[in-house]
Amino acid sequence: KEVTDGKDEL
Amino acid sequence: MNIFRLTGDLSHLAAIIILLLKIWKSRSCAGISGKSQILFALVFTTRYLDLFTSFISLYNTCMKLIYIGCAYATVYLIYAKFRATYDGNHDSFRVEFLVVPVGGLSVLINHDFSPLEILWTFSIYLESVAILPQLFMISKTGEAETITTHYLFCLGLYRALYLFNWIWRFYFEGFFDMIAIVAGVVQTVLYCDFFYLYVTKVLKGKKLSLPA
Repeated sequence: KEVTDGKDEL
Repeated sequence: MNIFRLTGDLSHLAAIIILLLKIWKSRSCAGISGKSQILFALVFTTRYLDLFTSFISLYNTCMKLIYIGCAYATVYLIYAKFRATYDGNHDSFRVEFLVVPVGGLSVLINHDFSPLEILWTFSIYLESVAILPQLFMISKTGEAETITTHYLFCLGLYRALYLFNWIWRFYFEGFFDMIAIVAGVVQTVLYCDFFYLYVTKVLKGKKLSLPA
């Protein structure tokens, strides 16, 4: 998974 | 999602709601640092730009929207609706001393040199120090209303719970994000002094006041 994908944590 | 992550998010949400309600019910933002609140609004804005690029879950999207919405509502209450009660003279922390170094650091140390990733990194670094104007204000006036200390406790607890979440994720998912962890440790450490005062004073029914 790319780091620039959305983040799961808030 | 584990129990530490969920309770961390809920603690964060509680902090945000407590502050909004405190200002709304008392019709006053006395003792609240508007600068810290602007920094938090900036943190959420730069971190949640991925709302436009990817969908994680309904929970994720809803919480991001609530956090951003509440952050801007708080800034609006402080700087517009209840501006007359804003204690600007005591809110004298120089935020450029935070934003400029944090901006530089996020360009230098990040996972990927792309606009969205740099802004995310900026938000992580900035969040770790965004409470400093508020803590500075309390040290300057020497006291804080009890409801303000509940807000700060929930806000500090949130990041401490995230630390346990990262330990959990490292052991059970092999996942770790060094930038988030280091910034999270810094952020939690900044609250330690306050945690001590909260437990020794506020929880025993005393008002938080610092020795002159």
